Amino acid sequence: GGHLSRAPHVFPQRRLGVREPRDVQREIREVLGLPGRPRSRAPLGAAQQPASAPLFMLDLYRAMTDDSGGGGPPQPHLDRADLIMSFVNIVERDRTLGSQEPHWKEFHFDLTQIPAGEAVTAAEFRIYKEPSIHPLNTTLHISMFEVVQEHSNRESDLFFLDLQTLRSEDEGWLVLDITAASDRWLPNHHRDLGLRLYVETADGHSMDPGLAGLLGRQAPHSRQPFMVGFFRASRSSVRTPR
Amino acid sequence: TARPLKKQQLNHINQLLHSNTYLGISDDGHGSHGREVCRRHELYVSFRDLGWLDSVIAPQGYSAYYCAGECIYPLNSCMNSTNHATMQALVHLMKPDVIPKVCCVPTELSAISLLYYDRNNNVILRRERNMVVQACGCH
Repeated sequence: GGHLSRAPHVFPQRRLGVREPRDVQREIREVLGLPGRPRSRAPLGAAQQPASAPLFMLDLYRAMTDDSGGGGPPQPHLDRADLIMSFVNIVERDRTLGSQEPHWKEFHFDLTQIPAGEAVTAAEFRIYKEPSIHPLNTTLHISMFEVVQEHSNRESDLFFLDLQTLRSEDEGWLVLDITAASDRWLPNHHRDLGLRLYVETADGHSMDPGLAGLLGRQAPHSRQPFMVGFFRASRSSVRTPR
Repeated sequence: TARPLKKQQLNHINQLLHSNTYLGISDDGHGSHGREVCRRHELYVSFRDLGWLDSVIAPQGYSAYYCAGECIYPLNSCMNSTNHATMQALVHLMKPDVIPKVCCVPTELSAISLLYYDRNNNVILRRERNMVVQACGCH
């Protein structure tokens, strides 16, 4: 028995009613910044691959928790961020083959879940590119714009965000910097964020993003396009006493 | 809703904690002579037990330390409570016979990281600073 002779410290005997644990759980969630229950998600089928955003975020989680510098690719924006949110696109529009040029692909994201008062430190749009065979061996310019305002009777107002140059046979995740769009999306994140992607060949011809190998909603789960926002939590870590 | 811990689980936690206290395996402490020595114990908050693993992707829970006994820096109502102190107070409410009330002002805290789904099934990674007590005013 060890030290049984020393009676344990007597704790105040306060019993919780059935309802209270739920309140207490809600408070614990609030302390940890966890939302209430997410919308029910269909469990992953055996054949279904985990989606691209959770896979990427799990890498970030491992990099964040293993900050002793072990393994994994360096994550440039991680150190300054307290909150990192990934968003999957809710709407995808194409103006591609058979219609007038320039061709483009547009993605819309619902940003309503961003907590108020967060400061953006960085934001990226990630899209997977497969090798493109037509035309082969050519240079492609991928440019990204924010759709600032849509008009029913004329072209939307666009704001330039990033330009990447690569080869048509390149394959892998293409990361486009969309941090500059946060100046507009933060003040009114009740509006969807619209991003538009153009592809041009070296001689200035517009090209269908799909033909260039950029995968949209038809991609497998693990290669779906998504965006990531890095935020600096501005809420004080010390709570006022009750 | 929280699933009440099964009796043997609760007992298991109990034994773990009290074995800490009685056997002194991993606790250290001090206190003026003849009074209950302030000892540091391990508090494991299990998201699995709380039934939250449908939204929390990682980790499955996290460990923190807390103190029980007479302390040099008792936390009182006019102080700002850190996130951890609030968490311990809440867990004490749920398990008063397992987790004592907060008694010390933590002096050394570290962060935990949480990966979870939000209401729209976006994936969120949050770093909660000042969350895990490493040392309190007594040790």
